[in-house]
Amino acid sequence: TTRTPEFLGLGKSDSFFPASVKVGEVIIGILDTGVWPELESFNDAGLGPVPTSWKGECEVGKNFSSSSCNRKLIGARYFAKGYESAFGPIDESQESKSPKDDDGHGTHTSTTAAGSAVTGANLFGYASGTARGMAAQARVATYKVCWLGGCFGSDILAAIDKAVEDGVNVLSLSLGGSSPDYYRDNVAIGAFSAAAQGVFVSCSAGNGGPSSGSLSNVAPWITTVGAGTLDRDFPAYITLGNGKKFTGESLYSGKPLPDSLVPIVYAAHASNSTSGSSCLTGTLNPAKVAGKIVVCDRGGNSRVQKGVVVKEAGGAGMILANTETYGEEELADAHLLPAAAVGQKTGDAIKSYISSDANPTAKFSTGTTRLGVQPSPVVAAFSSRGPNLLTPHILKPDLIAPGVNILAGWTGAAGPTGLDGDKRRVAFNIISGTSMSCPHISGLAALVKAAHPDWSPAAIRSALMTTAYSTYKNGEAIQDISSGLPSTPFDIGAGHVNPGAALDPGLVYDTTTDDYFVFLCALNYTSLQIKVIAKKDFTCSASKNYKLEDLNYPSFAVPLETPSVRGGGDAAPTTVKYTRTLTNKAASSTYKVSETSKSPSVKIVVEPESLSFAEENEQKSYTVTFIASPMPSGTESFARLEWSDGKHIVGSPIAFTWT
Amino acid sequence: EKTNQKLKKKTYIIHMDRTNMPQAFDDHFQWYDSSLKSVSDSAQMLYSYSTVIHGFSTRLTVEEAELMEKREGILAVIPEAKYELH
Repeated sequence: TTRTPEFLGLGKSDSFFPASVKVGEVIIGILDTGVWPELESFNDAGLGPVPTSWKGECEVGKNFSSSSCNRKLIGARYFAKGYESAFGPIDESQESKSPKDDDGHGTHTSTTAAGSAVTGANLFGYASGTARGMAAQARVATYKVCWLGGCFGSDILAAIDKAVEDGVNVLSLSLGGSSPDYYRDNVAIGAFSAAAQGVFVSCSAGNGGPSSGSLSNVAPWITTVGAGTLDRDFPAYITLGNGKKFTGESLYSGKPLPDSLVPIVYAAHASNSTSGSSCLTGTLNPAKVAGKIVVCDRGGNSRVQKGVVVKEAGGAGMILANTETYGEEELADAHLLPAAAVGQKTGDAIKSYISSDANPTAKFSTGTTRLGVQPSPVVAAFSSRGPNLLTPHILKPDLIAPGVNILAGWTGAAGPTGLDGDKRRVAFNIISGTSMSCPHISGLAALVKAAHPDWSPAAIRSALMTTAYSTYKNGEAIQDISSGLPSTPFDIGAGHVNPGAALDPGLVYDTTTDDYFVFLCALNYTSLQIKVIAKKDFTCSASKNYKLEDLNYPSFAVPLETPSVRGGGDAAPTTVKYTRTLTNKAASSTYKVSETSKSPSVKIVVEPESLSFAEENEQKSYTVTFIASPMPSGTESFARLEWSDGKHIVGSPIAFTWT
Repeated sequence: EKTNQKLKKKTYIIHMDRTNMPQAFDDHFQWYDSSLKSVSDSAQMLYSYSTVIHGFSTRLTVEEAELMEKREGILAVIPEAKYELH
C-alpha cells in the first residue's frame, strides 16, 4: 500500500523494527480470491531461501504455473469442491480453476499484508508512492476459497486445515458470514485449532456499520478488525450555479467535465421509480438526464453500479450523496464517468439548491491526492460495530486499522471497478472495506511475530491492542465519521493500531488453550460441543463457578442487568469482579494502574494498584471490581484502564451496557 | 415441494470423534467412508479434514444428515455456510 506505512510510522526507524531476515521467516496465509503473480508486488528480489519450516505447495491450474510461485509467493492452493458442489463445474471461460485471482480482492489483501516494495505505484495518478506491504519481507501463501459465486464453508475449512499443515504463522480472512454459536461456526472451529497450534488468526469485522451489533468473526481466539481512514483523500471541487462551492471525493481520471456549468438533476426527479433517488438499474429516464450531472443517493446497489446506470442513461456525470447512514464518510471509486462522492451535509445542500432553482447547474473538477488530512484516523461508517451479540462479555471489535481508500495490488483480469464493462487494466487499485484493514493487522502481527517468535497468538493480539491509541494527540477521542461524534470501544475496540509500540508492549494478556476451554465451560457448553471445537475431551467441573468475564482478554465488556425494582425503591448497585493476569515481556519494572471513567454511574476498584515484575515472563494478577448504579436499559458507558511504568502504557477499554 | 426439499442435497461438514474410532477400521478415512456409505449409497466425500478438525464434508439430504447425526462417533453435522468478502 502507499501512505499507510508512513501513516503507521513503519518507515520511521528501521532499527526499531525486526530485521528483514527475521521478517522473512514469517509466513502469512491469505484465504481469499487468489493472487495475480505477475505483479511487481510479488517480486522476491533480496529475499533469502524459503523458510525450512514450509511444507506448502504451488498448485498449478489455468493461467497459473509452478513458475508463478517464488520466494515471496511461496505457496498457492485453490479449493473449489464445495463451490462446485453448489454451483456445478467451474466454467473456465469465466474463472480460473487455479490460485489465479480473477477478481482482485485477494491480490489487494495479499499485497497489503506483505507486498514487496514497488516504486511509482498509483491508480490513474492517484495515491502515488512506493507501495509496500505491512511486512514487506514476509512470505505469502495464497489459499483461493472465494469464487465468482461466493465463498463456501467446506472450502474455507479445507484451506484452514491445509494452511496450518503447510506451516503458516498468520492466517488472514477478509470474509465473514452470520455469527452462529461457536460450535456451529466452521470458521470459528477451524480458527480455534489454528490458534491452539500457534497460528495468529485475523478476520475482518464486517461492513455492517454503523448499525450496532453488526459484527462478524467474534470468537475470542480470532482478532477482529474494524476499519479507519488514513490522512489522505482525493478531493473533487464542486461549484453550483449559485456560486456555492463544496468538496467531494473522486478517483475519476477520464475526459473531464467541461469547465462550464452543466445542468444538474436529482435522480429522484428523473425517475418513475419510488426508489429512483438511488440510481438503481433501469430506473433513470434518459430524456431527463441526458447530458446532465445526476445526483444519486448511496444505498440499494453498489456505488460503481450507479455510475454505470447514469452513464447508460446518457448522464454526463454523477454526484453520489451519502444518506444519514453514512454521514460524512466519502469513499472514492474509480468510476467510468466523471463522478464525485459527497457527505450527507453536502448532498443535502446540493439537493436543496436543485429544488430551489428553475435551471440548476453545476460543475466539478477532480484529479488530486491530498495528504495530511485531519482529523485522521476516523472510524469508517461501514465498519461493523459492537456490542458482541454472541458473547456480550467479550468486547469486539478488537481494534481498527486503515480500511478506507487503500491502494494495493490488483488483478490483471478485471478493471478497477470490477464491472464487466470496465476494460481498463491496472496494477494497483483503491478500494475500501474491513477486508482492507484485516490484512494490515495480519502483516503487523507478522512483524510482532518476527520480533518475538516465541509469543503466542494471544500475546501478539494483546500487544497490538494494549498499545493501540483511542485519542488524537489533542486528547480528543477518535471520531466516528458516521455521526461526527467521538467513537466508543464498540466502534474501535482498543483503538487504532500503533505498530511501533506493539513491538514493545511491556506487559501482555496471554491466553492459553486451557483458558479457552474454561471460557467454553463458562458458556455452559456440553462436553460434546467442546469436543466439536477443540477435538479433545474436556469435562467442565460441576463444582467450579466458571465466569466468562475471567477470560484473560486485553479489554473489558461488562453487561449489567437493570434490576426491576417493585415499589419504586432504589435498586442496590450491581457489583461484578473481573480477574486478569499480566505477563512481563520487558525488563524488570513496576507498573501503576489508572482508570478514567466517562460516567459516575460506575465505580472502578483495581487491586492491587501496583504490580512489580522482576523478570521476563513473570506473571502477576489483579482484580477489577465494578460497582455499577442501576441505569435505564440500553444505557452504555465507557472507561479505560491503564497500567504504566512510565515507559510502557498497557491500555484496556471498558464497555458497560445495561440491559 | 416437500418431497423436493427432502431429496435436495446440501453440503454438510461432519465432525468426527477420532478418539472413538471403532477398532474394525485401520484408518480414519476408512471409517469416514464407511459412515458415509451407511447413510447414502451415492454420496461422495468432498474433503477430509485432519489438522484443525477431524472429519469430512459431503452432500446429503436432510434425512441422510439426520441419520448421520445419530451414528456412533459423530460429534456434529453442520450445514455449510456461505461467506462474503468484506
